[in-house]
Amino acid sequence: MNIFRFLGDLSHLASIFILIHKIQTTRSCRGISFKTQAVYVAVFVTRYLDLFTTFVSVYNTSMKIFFIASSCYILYLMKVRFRPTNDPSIDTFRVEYLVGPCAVLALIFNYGYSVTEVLWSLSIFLESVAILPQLFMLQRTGEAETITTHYLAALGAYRALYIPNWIYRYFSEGYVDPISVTAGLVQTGLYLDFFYVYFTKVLQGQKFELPA
Amino acid sequence: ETAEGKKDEL
Repeated sequence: MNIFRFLGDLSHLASIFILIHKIQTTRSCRGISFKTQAVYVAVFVTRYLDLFTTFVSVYNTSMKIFFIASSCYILYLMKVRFRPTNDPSIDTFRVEYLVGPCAVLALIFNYGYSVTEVLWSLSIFLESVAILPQLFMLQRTGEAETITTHYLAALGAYRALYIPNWIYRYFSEGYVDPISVTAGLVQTGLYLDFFYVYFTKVLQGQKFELPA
Repeated sequence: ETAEGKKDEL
């Protein structure tokens, strides 16, 4: 564990708490893509199958359980508790265009031909593009509640912080995980436009609005 | 050393 990875994990935790807080205080999941949230459940479930076979640390196990549980809880909030505030008509990104190619990539690039390894690989690729339905929705509506942008910023910062972690691990342990690194760079790249608007507008106290 | 069999990241 190094400071970058720890801060990345904290940022990931923070993003989930911000999202739950947003939904509960506004009593609405307006502006949140259900498709993105559903993909996250798939990502966590497929990646953390090793929960039953491998023990790394109490930290590692607790975080895995938290990510699975909280992502399922968010789906519950969106589909049951605050269902009327969820508008599927603006959440139109075709998720099959993400899952299909990611499944093919996982079959080609993995660390071993076993069900768990291929699913692990799938989860890494899927995570890298999971935010697309959300960003697509943002682009369509052209604006976002400030709290939603804080959620997205924390979520984007999480994988971005893993990049210095991988550089650090390469030099300190000789550890390289090419699948995670490649996907992580793509994932962070997808946030660049968002980060630009977030830093130049939201953090200057303005509303998140995209130019027409 | 690669990530094979050593997945300690989240």
